[in-house]
Amino acid sequence: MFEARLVHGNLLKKVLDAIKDLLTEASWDCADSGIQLQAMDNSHVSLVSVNLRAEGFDKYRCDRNLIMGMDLTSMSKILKCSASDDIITMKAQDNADTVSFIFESPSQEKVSDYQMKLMNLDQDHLGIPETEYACVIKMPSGEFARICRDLSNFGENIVIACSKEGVKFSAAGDIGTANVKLAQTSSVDKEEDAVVIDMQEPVTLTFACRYLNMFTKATPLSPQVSLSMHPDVPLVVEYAIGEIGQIQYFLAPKIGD
Amino acid sequence: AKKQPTISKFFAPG
Repeated sequence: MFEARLVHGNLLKKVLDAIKDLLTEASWDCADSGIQLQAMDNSHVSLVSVNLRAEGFDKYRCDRNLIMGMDLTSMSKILKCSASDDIITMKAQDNADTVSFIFESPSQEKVSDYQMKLMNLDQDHLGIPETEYACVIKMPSGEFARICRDLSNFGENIVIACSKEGVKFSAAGDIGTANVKLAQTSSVDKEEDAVVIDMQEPVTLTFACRYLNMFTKATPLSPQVSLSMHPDVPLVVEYAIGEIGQIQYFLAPKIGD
Repeated sequence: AKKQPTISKFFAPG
C-alpha cells in the first residue's frame, strides 16, 4: 500500500507545471524515505530530478518500494481538476496498474477521486557525481526567469560568467548583444531578494536558452533559485519545493567553437 | 558554432 497526503496540494500542481514541458513521461520511485523522479528530456540534453521527502507529507505510507510510470500530460490534466486549496492524496495498491488521486476541499464538503493508468517505462537512470561547484549563485527566481526570457530575444545561447565582481548573463545574435550584470547584494529587507555568490574560482559557461526557459517554469515553487557551476560540468538549477523537497535541473554546457 | 553534447556525456548510467 502506498499513500501520500499533502495538505498543500498546490505544491504538487506546481511541480507538474515545472516538469511537463520538458518531460512527457517519467517514473515516480516511491520508497519509505519519500518520492523521487529522475528523467532526461527527449533530446537527452538535460536531466530533471525531483525529491519529495516522506516527512514533508501530512500522511505518508509506503509498505513496499513502488515504481509508478506516468504519462505526465495525463497527470497534469488530472491535477488541473483540483482547486488550489485542495488537499491532494495519491494512493496505489502494491503491484497495482493504476494510481488514485483524491482531492478534498478544505471544508471536506467536496471529495473527488480520479484514477489513472500506470505505464511500464524503461528509462535510463544516471548517476550524478558529488561535485564541489566552483560557483554557487543564489538569486531571486523571478529575476532569473526575467533574464532568461529577455536574453532569449537575442540568441539561442546564454553565456553565464561568474567572477568575484558578480555574475554576468550575455547573449548575442543578429539584432545585437545583451548583457545583464548582477552584483552580490550588500543588504536587503527580505532574504528572498538577495543575490549571494559563493565563488571558489571564476567560471564561464554557455547554455541553450530553450532549456533555461523551460527550467524557469519552476519559478512559482520558490522565491529563490540557486545556480551551481563548475568548468566543463553541467549547470544545476535548483528550486525548493516548499518545505518538502527540491527540484534540480541539470543542463549540459555547450562546448567547442 | 558551439555544439550541444548530451547529459549522458557527463553522467554515467547507474
